[in-house]
Amino acid sequence: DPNMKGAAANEGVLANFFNSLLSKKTGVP
Amino acid sequence: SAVIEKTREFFQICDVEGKGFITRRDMQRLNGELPLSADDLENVFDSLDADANGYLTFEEFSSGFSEFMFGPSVVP
Repeated sequence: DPNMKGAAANEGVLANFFNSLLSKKTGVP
Repeated sequence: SAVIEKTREFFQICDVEGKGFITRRDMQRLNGELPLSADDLENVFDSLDADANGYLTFEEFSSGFSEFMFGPSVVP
C-alpha cells in the first residue's frame, strides 16, 4: 500500500525532527 | 508533567515569535538549525498539521510529539 509507505516515511521524518530538537536542547549532536 | 514541559520548550523553538501557533515559514526557519532539509521540514509540518489549515497549534504539535514518544494512540 503506497499510502502506508508514505505514512511510515513521514513517521521517520517526524522522529528525526523530534530527535533533532531533543539533541538541540541537550546539546548532544 | 515533564512531557508537557518538553513539548512546550520544543513548541517555543519553532514559534520563536511566541504567536501561539507555528506556520510553514516558522518551520522553514529551522532549516539552518536542525539537520533536516526544507523538504523534510515541509513533511513534518504536513504530518503535524492534522486539519491542514496551515497553522500548527500547540495541541496538534503535542499530539504529534506524544505519538513520537508513546506510539500512535489507539482509538477504540
